[in-house]
Order: sequence, then structure tokens, then C-alpha cells
Amino acid sequence: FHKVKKVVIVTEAFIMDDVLKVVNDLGVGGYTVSTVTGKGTKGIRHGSGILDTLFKNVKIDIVVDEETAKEVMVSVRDKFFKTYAGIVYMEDVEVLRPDRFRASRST
Amino acid sequence: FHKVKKVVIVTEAFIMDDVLKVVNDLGVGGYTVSTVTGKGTKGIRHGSGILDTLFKNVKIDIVVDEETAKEVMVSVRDKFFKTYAGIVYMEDVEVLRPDRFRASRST
Amino acid sequence: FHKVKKVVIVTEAFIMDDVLKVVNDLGVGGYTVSTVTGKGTKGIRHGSGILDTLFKNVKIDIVVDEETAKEVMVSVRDKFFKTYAGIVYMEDVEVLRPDRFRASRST
Amino acid sequence: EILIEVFERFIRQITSATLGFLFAGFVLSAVGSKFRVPEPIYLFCVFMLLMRIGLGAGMAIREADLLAMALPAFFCMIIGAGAVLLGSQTLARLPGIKKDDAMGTAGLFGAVSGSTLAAGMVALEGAKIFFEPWVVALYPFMDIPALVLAIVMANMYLSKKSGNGKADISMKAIMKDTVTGFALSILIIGVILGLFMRVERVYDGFFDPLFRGFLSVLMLTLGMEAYHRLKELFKVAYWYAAYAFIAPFVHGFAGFGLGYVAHHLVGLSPGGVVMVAIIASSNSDISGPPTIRAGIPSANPSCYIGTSTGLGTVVAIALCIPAFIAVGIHVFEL
Amino acid sequence: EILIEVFERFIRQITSATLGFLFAGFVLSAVGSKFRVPEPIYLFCVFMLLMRIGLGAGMAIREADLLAMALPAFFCMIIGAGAVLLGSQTLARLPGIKKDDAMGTAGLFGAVSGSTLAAGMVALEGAKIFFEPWVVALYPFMDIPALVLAIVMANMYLSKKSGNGKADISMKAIMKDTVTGFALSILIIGVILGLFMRVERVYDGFFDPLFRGFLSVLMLTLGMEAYHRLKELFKVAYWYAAYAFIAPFVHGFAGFGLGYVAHHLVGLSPGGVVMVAIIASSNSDISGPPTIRAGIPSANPSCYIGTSTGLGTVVAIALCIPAFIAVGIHVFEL
Amino acid sequence: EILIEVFERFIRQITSATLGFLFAGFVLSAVGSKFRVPEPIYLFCVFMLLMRIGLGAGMAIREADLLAMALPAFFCMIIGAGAVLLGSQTLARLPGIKKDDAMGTAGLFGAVSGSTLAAGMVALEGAKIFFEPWVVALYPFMDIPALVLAIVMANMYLSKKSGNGKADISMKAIMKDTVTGFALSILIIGVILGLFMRVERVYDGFFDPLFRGFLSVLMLTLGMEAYHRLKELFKVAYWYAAYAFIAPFVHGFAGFGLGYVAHHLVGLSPGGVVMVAIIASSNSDISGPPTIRAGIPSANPSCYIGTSTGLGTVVAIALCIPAFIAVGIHVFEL
Ligand SMILES: Nc1ncnc2c1ncn2[C@@H]1O[C@H](COP(=O)(O)O)[C@@H](O)[C@H]1O
Ligand SMILES: Nc1ncnc2c1ncn2[C@@H]1O[C@H](COP(=O)(O)O)[C@@H](O)[C@H]1O
Ligand SMILES: Nc1ncnc2c1ncn2[C@@H]1O[C@H](COP(=O)(O)O)[C@@H](O)[C@H]1O
Repeated sequence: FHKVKKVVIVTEAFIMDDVLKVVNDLGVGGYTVSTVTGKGTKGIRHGSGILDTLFKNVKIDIVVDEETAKEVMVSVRDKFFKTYAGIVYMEDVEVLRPDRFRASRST
Repeated sequence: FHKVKKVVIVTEAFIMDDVLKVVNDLGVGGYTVSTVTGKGTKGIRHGSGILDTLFKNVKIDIVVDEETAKEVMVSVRDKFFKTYAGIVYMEDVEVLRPDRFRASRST
Repeated sequence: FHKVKKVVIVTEAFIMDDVLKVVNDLGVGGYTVSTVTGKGTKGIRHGSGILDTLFKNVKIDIVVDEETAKEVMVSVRDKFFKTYAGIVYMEDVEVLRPDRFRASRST
Repeated sequence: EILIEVFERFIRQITSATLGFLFAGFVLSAVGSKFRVPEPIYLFCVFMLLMRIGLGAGMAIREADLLAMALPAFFCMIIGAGAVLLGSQTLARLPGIKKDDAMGTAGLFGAVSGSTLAAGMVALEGAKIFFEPWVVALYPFMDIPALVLAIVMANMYLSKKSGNGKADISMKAIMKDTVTGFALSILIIGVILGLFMRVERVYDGFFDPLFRGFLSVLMLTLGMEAYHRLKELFKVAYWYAAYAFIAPFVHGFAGFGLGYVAHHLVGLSPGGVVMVAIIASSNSDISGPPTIRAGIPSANPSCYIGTSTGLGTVVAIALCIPAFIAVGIHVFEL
Repeated sequence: EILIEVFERFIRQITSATLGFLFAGFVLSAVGSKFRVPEPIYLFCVFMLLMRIGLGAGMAIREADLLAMALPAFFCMIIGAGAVLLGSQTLARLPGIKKDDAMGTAGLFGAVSGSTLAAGMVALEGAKIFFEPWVVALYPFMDIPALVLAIVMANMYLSKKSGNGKADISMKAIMKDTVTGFALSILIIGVILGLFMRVERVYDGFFDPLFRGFLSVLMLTLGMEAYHRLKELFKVAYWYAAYAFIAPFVHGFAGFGLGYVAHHLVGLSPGGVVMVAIIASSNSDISGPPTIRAGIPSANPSCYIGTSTGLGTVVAIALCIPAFIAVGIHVFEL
Repeated sequence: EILIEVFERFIRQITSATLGFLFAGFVLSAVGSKFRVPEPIYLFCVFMLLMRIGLGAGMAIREADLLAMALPAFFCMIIGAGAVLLGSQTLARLPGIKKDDAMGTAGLFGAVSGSTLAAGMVALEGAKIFFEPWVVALYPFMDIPALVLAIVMANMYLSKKSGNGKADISMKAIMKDTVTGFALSILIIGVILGLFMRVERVYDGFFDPLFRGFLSVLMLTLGMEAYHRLKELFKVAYWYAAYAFIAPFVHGFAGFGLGYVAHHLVGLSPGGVVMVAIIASSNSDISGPPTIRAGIPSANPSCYIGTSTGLGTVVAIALCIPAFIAVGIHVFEL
């Protein structure tokens, strides 16, 4: 069992594609996306009936090595969270095959 | 990077508003809500076609300081889990801005 | 507060029932299931409009004792992840009532 | 000869499309079909049915004699509350039955099911029996007293039991919870729209023509759900299954009796009498369960929902509707 | 006597089914009903309405005089862009109003609402006033210039304000974002299908008969949403509420005026003039908000959506449609 | 002169609403429209189509000569299984093609598409060619043998390949998996309802009038999906694209040939012959993929679904339906 990290980004569904682009550009191998709602400093985001994508959040879980995890956290916060609603945090996880979760560095 | 806690409450969607009220009254700054299904001691809760809200769960993630996290866990268990289905647990997380996740104590 | 483990399995929605059977056979007391999408080594799994169950994932959270957690991880990986898309990892959690999350061993 | 005629009527009733789709749903679930009516579609079916019922009732109430409605409305309140009282004296006293589970169940069986009401309308039209269109607006007069009384009685019992002797029940909160339920609020707003707004064109062009179709889809869904709930019902006491068979008939006959009195006193039509019997035999399967869940939290949903949706609704639609139509034909010599 | 007639017309307009369902939705939300139109159903309503409008317009354009359409189309572009310019000179200059919030709001009020357009069609048909079916195809000519200009002006202002003096705006990206919006792409593809494909049978057998019904369901949903948005609107400056009342009328009268000119120059029908006034008074509530959110990210959605969906759409449907029909009847002596 | 007539027929077929909506969906996806048919709506469209087809077939089977159905049913079984055998001898032997991917694809191309069948019905009615309504009930006779044989052959090959020489295949589980699929269970229960229940009124008042409309919405959805799948298809071998063009024609002509024999032996109508050709040329896009996914887990879904939904369905609807109608007109001198 090997220790890696899981970065969790909770942000507006509306900018999901942009956030995923930044995350992919940092070389992560994969991510998991849930549709969520919530409350933060910018109010309750509950997914309105009519304008759903404008008022709903997504939660992006990324299992990756610690170095990349820290990069993802800082990048996403700097690029998006001055304008859009969102939080980012990191957890410890244990996996069977750490190579699978190591970011690939093509740049 | 600073260590805080994440409390996870998995309970019936039907009492979500009541649980969120208790959580908000304890001063947490925000929460994230997912719609989930599951199985526990009170059976499989799978969201029936007809009576969806009666048979589905929600998962509430709350990133907050350790002291408040413990309060939330004890409060929610005492108020709801004698009558309703639900579990609550706590995890370690690391964040960039711990002030943002500190509970506000207005009482 | 007592330390137990949470196993997280992210896999195809299509084989959810088979995975849950394996998990239940190992004696876990409960699980929580979210519907998710994501990207991994087998491509982007985004839930297509027409063939939704074939292209969507589920995320299964299982809070259980460490010994059973390790068994679940190894079992699920060996039985499913040679053929189907999926990952499995484990996290530390703290609970109020550890007996509730201990696997029942009937075999 | 009369037997042959009764048998033929029974066969006609039993091969109706409404029943056909209910049985089709049951069979689909039994064989493990992967077909599912999507929940938004199911909710839309309920909306379409109840809006059409409400609009039709509202438009009919414009021209109805309000005095002719008052007595049947009062009788419906009596049946709703009476069904709950009867349940508290029968089901709740049986061995192995928890009182709050029983009161939750009795509350649902005293209340009304929109789908059973819609199926009853189609059956009466198929049997060419006239009924006043405003009869369906009696739904809330039976639904609300049943649910409220069941919740109040269960909470009073639980307060006595927990020894703090104080029944902290907000009647206003329970009434509001009942009236703002999914099915009832659609029906009530539909009646109001039908009463005051010029809705003839959208009624004739959209809600009425699609009524039978959406009822079919709803029957298919209920049949599938009934199969799943039936399995849950067998995990609780057998008395619930017996109650699910007996209560619709008992309540339906009480409704027929009081409807008969209204027939003689204020001229309620034979079809109206049969309709009162049908809504009396019905048991709530959409609005009622969340209201009971909120009002009696300690009651086990598998009990009351399993009894109502799993079996009671099927008994009401498949057995009570044909039975009370037959009784009405016989009594009024139609 | 004229007053009595005007009053009677007003009462007829105000008791239409369309308005009835809008108010019903508002009331349902106000009392806390648990009824919700499922989002897939709401999206299907929007699709059905706009496809029917587009198919009808496409079929009508086959036989229309393209020259008779050019002037009204040009006028619609003027109204759309003009509404945004007016908003930048009025709402954006008020105290306590951020410029990007104001430009986002002005962009929505310059753009067009499919639901208001559909409600206007039904109202004109109810008042038995003829209008050219191709008039509804003027929607994109007003919608696109309004949204694009608002986004360009807001970004130019923000670039000036952030001091880097460079307006990095891709007009092409904004145009593409606007045209591929949910409502506009349905309308445009519907016009193309109506123009080139043999869609009469599916139009006459499906889209047209169901139009009024789905409009009712959409009105119910908008009424419910308006109540929720209204609460949000009161958290931002009160000038937005005033703008939501005043702008539909000002834009509508400008549209009526230009439509009157087109009536005299190219023979636009009185109903066509009223229709231009109606779409000028409308404000986008479906396509516009995501386009503004993408084009002006710093603008607060509570502002522009609260103003538009919360109040502006209700003003356009409940007040502007009856008002401009009355003006049209009076001016053209129908 | 014949060429002009054939060309005019081709143009009429290609401008049908059915094809129009299919192309519209393709274009909407190509330009990046944000429009999406919500999945519950899409599932309801499939339900409505297949229920209407099943009810119509069931009602027609009441009066049909069962012997006249036996031979075409047998022929459909031959075509379904034959298509899979043909695919195993052609596609599966091509360089760079994995056998399990090829068998999965051949299984889908031997099976039947409900949407193609519905589009074929509408096209035959548009061309005023009569066909027996019970012909659509031949769907399962072709679908089940194709899927089952493909799964069995792929598993036998994989067992041989993995060397343990034991083919642990449960025919019963595969048959049950195929019959309880979404589309097939709706069609079968619809046939049963049409056979035994009095469904004329709900058929005539709901399912039949809405058929074309919901087919339009389904075509729009398939066109959008085809564009997305087409991109995926280009990541696998090019042989799949060739197969997607050639197989519908080959299977369709085999179906026409056997249908012709049935025409002479048991009196199958010319329209019935064309219908058999159409369902032979179709390839499963709803029920088939989950069955193949379950039966051949190692096969890559991008292959068989990309080939079927991305291209094969478009070839069947846009090219094979007009082509076989033209052939039928020519051969039977209609
Ligand atoms: N303390 C918290 N715990 C969990 N989720 C949070 C917390 N604060 C914010 N969120 C989530 O992050 C989203 C955006 O937050 P904000 O940027 O603060 O408006 C909210 O809608 C929540 O879903
Ligand atoms: N061991 C567990 N691991 C993860 N989730 C659980 C576990 N036990 C219960 N749950 C979740 O908590 C809900 C209520 O559980 P219970 O109160 O035990 O019926 C279930 O429906 C599950 O979603
Ligand atoms: N590094 C990762 N972090 C989070 N989720 C992942 C990761 N890699 C894969 N996944 C999830 O696991 C699913 C299957 O992955 P795979 O088997 O690699 O195709 C993906 O669709 C994702 O939802």
C-alpha cells in the first residue's frame, strides 16, 4: 500500500471544462467528477430548475502524487477562485499501484 | 498547507434541511451536498421511482476546524440518528487558507 | 473517536451490482454510492445520453475496519479491473461508534 | 343469465387498458426487465392527471349547485376521519403491530389516491355511467382529515408513551404540510384555475386528450412499483397484507352508503355515489407518504408504503373499482 | 364606453390561461408547495415551443417576400443594440450599480425571451389579430446584437478599468457562443427544417396541437421561478427592480414605433407591429444568462438573472403583452 | 423518364421530416449547440415508439393468419444469425481487428433497431405502400438469434484462446438478458397488451397520434449522438467504417430476397417484404449494446457502439430505407 494524495476541487459546474483543462495540462492521469450543490461565501448554490448549470457545483477528485497535488491546488485557486465560487483541499490516500496515479510530465 | 477536518454526514434526503440547519447553527462556513444511495443497518436506500426523496440519501461534506467538526458529529448523531438512517465520520484534510474554513461563532 | 478506514471504489456503473455483491460477501456493514463521471486510462467516461449506464461511473464509499478494507481493495482489483475501467483507494477516517462499521464475518 | 351478464361485465372491466397497463408493469418487474419509467416522466404523468382533474372540476364547479356539494363534502370528511378511527381500533390493536406504524398505515388508507381516482373516472366513462365532474373536487375533503387525524393520534399516543404528557403538535404545520403536498397542491391550483381563468382551450386541446395516455404510463409505473413494494410488505407482519385487502372494501362500502344517503337527500347522481365509494376505497400513494414520514417520523416507511403502494393501490384499482361499479349498476338498476 | 371596452379587454387578457398558469406558479411557490416541474420536462417544453415556432416560421418564409422582412429585421437589430446602449447610459450610471452587473442586465433586457414570444403569439391569436408567421424569425436579429454589444462594452470597460488597455475580445467566440445557445439553436434549426424539409405532417400532428399545453407548463415553471428570483432581487440595489418595470415598456414602445414605420414602408401587418413591440419588451431568461455568464464572468448572476427572470419576464408577459395589444387595437383601429 | 421519377422519389425521401430531424441533430452537434435532449425525454420517446409499435402489432395479430407469420419469422431468425456468421467470416478476419470486437459489432448489425423500424414505418406510410401491421412483431425473431449467436461465438473463441477449453456460457442467462432489455421488453409487453386487452382507445387517442412527433425527437437525438460516436469511430480501424456502410445493404438485400420468397409462398405483401429488408438492414443502438457489454466484456464499446450508433444507424435510416423502398417499388411494380 502506497501513500499518495487526493485533491478535491469543489467549484461551479459552469467552469468545469476550464478547470479540467488546467488539471489535465498539469499531467494528472485521471479524475472523477460528481455533481453537487452547497453553500459557501458566495451563497447557496442549489441548482435552479431553469438555469441549472449556472447554479450548480461539481466536485472533482484527483488522486495523484503529492508534488502534482500541491501544484493543482495552487494553480486552480489562482486562476479561478478570484472570480468564481470554489474551494480546494487535499487528503491522504493509500493505493495499490502508485505508478498509475503519477502525473505525466510532457512539458 | 494547513490541516483542518472534513466531517462527512450520510443521511436521509428527507431530513436534509433539518440537518443543515443544525450544521449552520454551529457556525460552519459552508458545506457540499451530493445525492447518494446506499445500504446500512436500516436497509438498502436506493431512491425509489415514486417516492424518491423518502428513499434516497444525501452526503454532506463540511470542511471545518477540528473543534467544530467534533461538535457537528456529536450533535448530528444525537439529534437525528436515533430515528433516522445515517452515519457520520471525520477525515483529515489540508487547505491553503485555513481562515476560510473556521467556524464563525455568533453565539 | 476511533480510527477506521474508508475504501473508495470508482468503477463502471454497469458492473455496480457485481462489485456490490463481492463487497457484501466480504461482510461489510454498509456502503454509499454516488453517480460520477471521470477520466482514466480507458478514456473519458461521461455518461452518454443514449447509453448512459454503459458510459457512467459509480463511486462506492465503504467505511470499515482496516483488515476488511485491504481485503476489499485486493478483491475488487483482482476480479474486475483487468477487464473493466476502475480504481480503488483507501483513506483514514474517525468515527464515533467503531462497532457499527466492523465487518460481519459469516464465512 | 344475470350471472353471465355480471361475468361479462367483470371480464370487460378486467381487460380494460387501465388494468392492462397495471398488470403489464407488474409483469415487467417480475421478469426483471431493465425498463424504467424515468422519474421526471412519472412526475409529469401525475401532474398532467391531477391538473386535468382539477381544471375539469373547477370548470364544473362554476355551474354546480354549491349546496348539492356541501353534503357529499361533509360525508367525505366523515369517511376520511372514520377510516383512521376504524384503523386505530382494529389494525393498531393487533398483536405484533406497533401503534405508530399502524396509524401511519391507517392515515394512508383514509386518504385518497389520485391515480385510483383517475382510473375510476376512466372506468365510469367506459361503463357509460354519468357522474358530476365536480365530484373529484371532494378529494381534499377526505384526504386532509385522514392524514391530520392519523398524525395527531399517533403523536398523542407517542407523547403518552414517552411520559412527558405534553402533545406538542402544531395542527397548523400538519395542515400546511398536507395541503402543500405534491398531488394536492396541483389539484387545488387546477380547481382554482378552472374556476376563474379561461382555460377551456388548453383543457380541450392538451390536458383532456392526453389524460388516458398518461394514465396508462402511470399505471405501468405503479404496477412496477407494486411488485417491488410487495416484496417489502412480506417482511413486516401479515396483518398489513390482510388490512390492505379488507380496508379498501370496508371504506368503499361506507362511502357507498353515505353516497346513497346523499343521493336521496341532495340528488347526487348514481355515478357520483360510485365515485365517492371509489375515492373512499383508495389509499394514498404519492402525497400521503411524505406527510406521514414528516408527521410520524418513528413509523417504519416499509410498513405503510409497502401496504399502500405495494398492495392497497392494486386492490383499489383492480378489485374495488369494478366491484363498486357493479354494485352501483345493481343498486340503481342502471 | 370606450373605457368599459378597454377594461373588458384588459379583464379578458388577464384571465387568459397563459397568465393564469404564470400566476398559479407564483402562488404555488409562495405557499411552499412541494410541486416541482422536473427539469427535463421544463427543457422539453422550451424545445417544443421553440421548435414549433421555428418550423412555423420556416414554412411561412417559403412563401414570404424576403424584402418585406429585411426592414423589420434591420429595425430589430437597432432595437436590440439600442436597448443595450440605453442601459449603459441609464442603469450603469446609477449610484451603487457596478458597470459589469448593469451591462449584463442591459444585455438580457435587449435580448429576446422565447417564452414571452410564445405567450405573445397566443395572446394575439386569442385577440384574433393576424400577424405574419415569419415575424417570430426576427428573434435572432434582436437577440444576437444585444448580447454581443453588452459583452463587448462590458469587457472594454473592464479592460480600461484594469489598466492593461488591451481589449482581448473574440467577437467570433461571443457570436458563436450566442448562436449555439439552447433556445437560439433550436429556433434556427427549426426555421431551416421548416424551410427545406416536408415537415407539415409532424408540425400539424404534434408540434402545433401541443403548443398551448406546453406553454402552460412553461408558464407554471416561470411563475415558480419568478417567485424564487424575486427574493434574490431584493438583495441587490432597488434600481434593478425599477429597471425591470421601466425597460420593457420603453423598449416595447421603441419597437412599436419602428414597427409602425415598417408598416407604412413595407406593409408589416398591425399584428406584426405588435409582435415586434412584444419581442422588444421581452428579456432573455433561458439563452441569455449562460452567454452573459461566459462573456462577463465578474458580473453577479443574482443581479441580471434576478432582474430578468424574477421580475422582467413577469412584467413583459403580464403587463406589456396586454398593453401593446391594446395600443395596437387603438392605433390601427382594429 | 424513369430516372427522373426515381430521382424525384429519392428527393422526396431525402426531404422527409424523419431524415430532416436526423440531419438537424447531426448539424446541431457539429456546430457545438448547447441543446441536449434530456435523457428521460429520450427514454420516453423510445418507450412511446415501441409501445405504439407493439400495441399496433398485438391488435393486428388478433386477426392475422398465424401460419402467414411463421415463415417470415423463421426467415428473420435466419437473417439475424446469418448476419453474425457473415460478420465472423468477414469483419473478424480482417487485419488489425480483434475477434471479440468484431463479434460484438456483428451481433449489433444482425440485431434490430427500434428507431430504424419506426422510421421505416413512417417512410412506407409516406410512400403509401401497405404492409401488414404484424410485420413489426418480427423484431424479436431477428434480434435475439443475432445477439445470442454473437455472444456465444465470441465466448467460445475467447475460451479457446485462453486455453482452458471450457466454454462456460449460460445460454439461459444470455437469452434472459436479451429479452429483458429496455427496447425488447417494451415491444413484447406492448404486443401482449394489444393482443389481450382493450387498448384501442388509448392507442387511437395517445400512442398513435404522438408517434411521428416522438420519432422526430428521437431522430434529433440519434443525429446528435451519431456525430459524437463518429468521432470515436475514427479512432478504431477503418474497416469498421466500411463495414457500417456495406453490412446494412448486404443484410437488407438478403432480407429482401427471403421476403420475396415469403411473398410467393405465404402471400407476404410487397410492403411486408420491404419491411423485412428494412429491419434486416438495421443495427441495434439501444438494447443491443448493454447485452453485448454484458456478454462480451472484453470487447471495446467504442468499436461496436461507434460503428453502430455512429454510422450504421445513419446508413440504415438515410440510405437503406429509401433504397429498399425504391427496390420494392421497382420489383413489385407499385
Ligand atoms: N466549508 C466548506 N465545506 C465544504 N464545502 C464547502 C465549504 N465552503 C464552500 N464549500 C463548497 O464550495 C462552493 C463554493 O464556495 P464559495 O466559493 O465559498 O462560495 C460551495 O458551494 C460549496 O459547495
Ligand atoms: N459502513 C458504511 N460505509 C459507508 N456508508 C455507510 C455505511 N453504513 C451506512 N452507510 C450509509 O449510511 C446510510 C444509512 O445507514 P444506516 O443508518 O446504517 O441505515 C446508508 O444508506 C449508507 O448510505
Ligand atoms: N487519478 C485519478 N483520480 C481520480 N479518479 C480517477 C483517476 N484515475 C481514474 N479515475 C476514475 O476511475 C475511472 C476509471 O479509470 P480507468 O480504469 O483508469 O479508466 C475513471 O473514469 C475515473 O472516474
